[in-house]
Amino acid sequence: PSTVGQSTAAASGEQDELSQRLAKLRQM
Amino acid sequence: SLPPLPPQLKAIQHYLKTATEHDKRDPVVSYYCRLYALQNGMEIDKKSPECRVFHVTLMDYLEKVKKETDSEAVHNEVVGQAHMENYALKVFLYADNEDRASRFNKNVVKSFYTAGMLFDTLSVFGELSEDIEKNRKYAKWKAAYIHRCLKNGETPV
Repeated sequence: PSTVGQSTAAASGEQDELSQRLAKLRQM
Repeated sequence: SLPPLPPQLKAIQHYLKTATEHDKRDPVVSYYCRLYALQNGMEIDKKSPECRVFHVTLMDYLEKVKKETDSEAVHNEVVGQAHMENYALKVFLYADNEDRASRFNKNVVKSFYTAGMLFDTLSVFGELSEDIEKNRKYAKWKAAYIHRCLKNGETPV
């Protein structure tokens, strides 16, 4: 379960990173 | 260059193609078509590894474009919106004039089709106005209608 949890956290972190980069791009 | 488009992102393919077609003609149009494609693509799928690689590559490219250009329409989205609205309307009015003059050909179909997609991309700036929404639907319907008539050897009415 901890591996699943870590994977999910990692995946959501990467998703957030994409959204953050998109928001930053538009504010550049 | 972008990696191959993952099948689940097929819906953004035409916007990327429109961007490529405008790279030399109008880089501002290319930029916003790709921004729309990226934003939409992320809504469709940003979890799968192949989509993530695609989005990251497209994002890298857009960041590079924005850093390297001094175009106000790219740096300021208010100016960008005006640019995109004017351009989309120009393409739409060209097709509409040809249509009203009964000059039906593949070029008119393509112009209506492109105008419809350019109106779609305006949603990156927020909700579409009633007029733009009306033109968007009309352009797409006209493109499909004239295409169908030409294919069947019928004269559009």
